Amino acid sequence: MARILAVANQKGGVGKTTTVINLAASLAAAEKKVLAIDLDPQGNLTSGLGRRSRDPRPSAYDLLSGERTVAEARLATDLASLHLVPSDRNLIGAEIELVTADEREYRLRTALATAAAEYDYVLIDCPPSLGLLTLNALVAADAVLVPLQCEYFALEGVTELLSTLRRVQSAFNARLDIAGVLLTMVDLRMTLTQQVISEVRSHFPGRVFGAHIPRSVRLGEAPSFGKPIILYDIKSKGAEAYLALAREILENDAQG
Amino acid sequence: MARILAVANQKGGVGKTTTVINLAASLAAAEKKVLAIDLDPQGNLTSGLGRRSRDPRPSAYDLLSGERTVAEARLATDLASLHLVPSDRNLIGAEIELVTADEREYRLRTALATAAAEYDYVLIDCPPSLGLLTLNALVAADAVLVPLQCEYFALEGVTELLSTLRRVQSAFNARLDIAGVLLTMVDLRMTLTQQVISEVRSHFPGRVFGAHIPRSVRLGEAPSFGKPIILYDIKSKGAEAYLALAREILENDAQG
Ligand SMILES: Nc1ncnc2c1ncn2[C@@H]1O[C@H](COP(=O)(O)OP(=O)(O)OP(=O)(O)O)[C@@H](O)[C@H]1O
Ligand SMILES: Nc1ncnc2c1ncn2[C@@H]1O[C@H](COP(=O)(O)OP(=O)(O)OP(=O)(O)O)[C@@H](O)[C@H]1O
Ligand SMILES: [Mg+2]
Ligand SMILES: [Mg+2]
Repeated sequence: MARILAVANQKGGVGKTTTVINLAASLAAAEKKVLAIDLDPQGNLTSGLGRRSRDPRPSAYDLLSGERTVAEARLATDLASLHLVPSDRNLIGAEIELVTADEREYRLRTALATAAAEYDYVLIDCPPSLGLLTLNALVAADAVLVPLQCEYFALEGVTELLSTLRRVQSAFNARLDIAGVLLTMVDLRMTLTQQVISEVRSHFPGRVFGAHIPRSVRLGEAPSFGKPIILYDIKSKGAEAYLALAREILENDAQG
Repeated sequence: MARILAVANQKGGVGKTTTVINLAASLAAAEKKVLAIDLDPQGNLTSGLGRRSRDPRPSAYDLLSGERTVAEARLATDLASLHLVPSDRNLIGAEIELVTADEREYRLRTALATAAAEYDYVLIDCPPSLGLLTLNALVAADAVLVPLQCEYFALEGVTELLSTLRRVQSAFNARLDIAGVLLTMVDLRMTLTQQVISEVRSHFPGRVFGAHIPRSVRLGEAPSFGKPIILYDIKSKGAEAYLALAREILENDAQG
């Protein structure tokens, strides 16, 4: 049965999409069957895996509306054991359309109910907000992975995210856990980075991944080639960091 | 009569809030009367100006609901001629509440109709989405300032933003113009940055501000002290850049 991870943080630009692309690819490289779902209307996960297209095709929007199954919407990627459910411009309207829909928080969970069994991991990329798209991801997930940029504004938003998680746990999804906080764009030479890291560790004792992601030019370049970092530059610091994160998650899950 | 600028880009983490804080402060330093409005539930503009608070008080949410006027909601800041309408956690629910409200796109425009006359500039900080909060800002605005991080994903989102602006112009606000595209977190040593800059200039001929904002550690530090860069470190590259931007905007507006 798949482990379903929502990668979420309402603060923008903290590395959510970069984490889904590269964690999914690293898990696939470790022979795990992985499904990545692009729930962000921006579609950066879809283009970061080289599958951007203007042609109409089934998408994550159709999973939410119930028109399509995962099997009908998924695409192959450059990695054999990584599938993608792409984004779609219609997702922009989905937040408004879902407001008055039945079971509006459970749509994604229902769509994944049978499909997830074919995968070891399902990773969901969320938009930078706490609206109905992110809510669908949190209700469908077993756990949430929180990428956190080591900056002041990013730290401020964490309390809001935590109180949302608690609300989701009590109202919709009692099993929702925190998989961990992932420190991203880390530059240990900066005092601000060190200050934020020590704040985060005291806020989340035992919940911060050992692996952290350094700021790396190659990570910023890879998406323009539509490739995850392990296919763009396997020797880079970014590739090492995401491979280490994948190993750590696999070890944590093996211990259960 | 005030010039109303919406600072918007649905891509997260591109420097929207940093631009509103520091452009507002730089215009205030040039003796302009400025009102900054925090339309983002994250409240980073409010805390970046040192006015974060958990106590209930009038906010931007009350402007949208019509319960309060600008005069009732505005706060003084460390700069005499800069006022702030703060954010509020209730803004999270506003996107959903506005869906079924009357005149849902015009709420902010109505709230600003009389108050704007007291100011030379009104700057609106938008959340990283194209929902009803950003829509309210675009309908209220004379022009939109688009901060653009020089990265691949940020460039991808610009076409989506432009098509939204055209839709807003034809459906709600014919006067909406583009004040300009502001290049942020610029590091001219990086090839990716140079590639993005030349793409942007060809996409937006004549619309990219001459002033650009370099990546600067001090800009990242200033918010943790609740101060704009001109009060935190006037000699820094970040302060120089935002003062240059303010001068350029004042010159553009003087020519009309
Ligand atoms: N470790 C890193 N080093 C350097 N650049 C990075 C790193 N991680 C991400 N980036 C770049 O920073 C930008 C923001 O990252 P990304 O788009 O993944 O964040 P996000 O949280 O998904 O943003 P949004 O909130 O808009 O969805 C992107 O341009 C990305 O290429
Ligand atoms: N020129 C710069 N140099 C260095 N750091 C910067 C610069 N501009 C902004 N930052 C930092 O980068 C992060 C993102 O900037 P900011 O929060 O202003 O973006 P935003 O577009 O408002 O994000 P969101 O989409 O979440 O609202 C912040 O931590 C900010 O302090
Ligand atoms: Mg993203
Ligand atoms: Mg912001």
